[in-house]
Amino acid sequence: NENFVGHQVLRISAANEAQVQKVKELEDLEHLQLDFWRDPVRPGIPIDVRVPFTSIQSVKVFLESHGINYEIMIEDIQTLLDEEQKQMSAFQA
Amino acid sequence: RALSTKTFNYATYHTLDEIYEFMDLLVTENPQLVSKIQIGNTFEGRPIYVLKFSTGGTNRPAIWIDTGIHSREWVTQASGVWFAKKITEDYGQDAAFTAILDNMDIFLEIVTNPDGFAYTHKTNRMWRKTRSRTQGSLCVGVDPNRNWDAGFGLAGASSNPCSDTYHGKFANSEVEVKSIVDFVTNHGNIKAFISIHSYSQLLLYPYGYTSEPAPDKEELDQLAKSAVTALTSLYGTKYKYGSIIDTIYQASGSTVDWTYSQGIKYSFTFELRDTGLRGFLLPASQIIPTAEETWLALLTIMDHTFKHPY
Repeated sequence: NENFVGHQVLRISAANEAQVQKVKELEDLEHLQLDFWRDPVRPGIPIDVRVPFTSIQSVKVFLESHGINYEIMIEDIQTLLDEEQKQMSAFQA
Repeated sequence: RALSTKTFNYATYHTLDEIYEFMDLLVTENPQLVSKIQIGNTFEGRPIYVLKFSTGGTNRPAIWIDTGIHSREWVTQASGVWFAKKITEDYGQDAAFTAILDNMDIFLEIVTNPDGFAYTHKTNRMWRKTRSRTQGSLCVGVDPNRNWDAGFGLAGASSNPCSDTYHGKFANSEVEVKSIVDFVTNHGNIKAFISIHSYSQLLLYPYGYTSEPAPDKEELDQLAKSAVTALTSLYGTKYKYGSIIDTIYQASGSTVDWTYSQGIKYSFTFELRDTGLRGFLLPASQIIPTAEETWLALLTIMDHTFKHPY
């Protein structure tokens, strides 16, 4: 199973169209391996993105340097996956 | 393993094998009402099944519901299982629903992307696409909600095989899509088509590939409003509704744009709940509430379809 330890999901709040465009720039940076759960569309609509552990610092620095607000929606994906698996295994047992 | 659909646990997530076993149990327990149809095989050779709920007749007007075309959206497949059981429970008990099923058939595809779903259980929980190979690329899979022949390849889909929104080499390249296309085309009497995704709490209607309003926009908008009102009445879950392009983003080659172009007026797509900010990792404890509230919206659409023949 692929490991998601340290992967976070950020909820980004773009305040205006310029900030939406900035987040769209992130989409094009393939090396960051971002997984957009909710795409950047327009201001006011939250953007959710799963960020691998190795890209977290770069993404946060990018957002902060452009004054784009975000919060951590999911602290550690793997913790949730472990819970999910545990629950399924408990049921099967 | 559950010995009957009564002892099946609807409040936990299940593997593909468990869901397929559930389908067999449901058919065995309700032979007069439920049958299982295989509409194709996936890229990796798994059978693609649709449950048919019918009280008789030949080629009756029908309602199509699919769940789980994006494999990681586990609450959708889990809701599909719950819907299947609900249909067998409510027929003969709920007067409005019984009237619908006495006159129309319902087709329910619980696992629309079986390869992807199996892959989320075994290898990568975050997998969204199919598992087909693209010649000349190391990347795997096509977004099956960008692979339909409606604005195929336009803005709102990616031509990069490594992208999560890769549209594929050509429309219907994915057997999971083509199987539905063939089924819907051959049937010829499907009147409502509802494709269920998660998350972000939306009820959407065509179009996704163009900002031009659908010819039936007013009726679809009113119906969406009624469906969302019914959904929200149960647990207060807030939904938005509108056309795909106006409400979320431009998306070309999407399922319901194709079904609408085939003359299926009541074409809708859902994005189920994300209460608690968990996205695709919705806790299993929310499966039943999600399914329950969604069922109310589905009933609204089915009832409207039944009462407004075209």
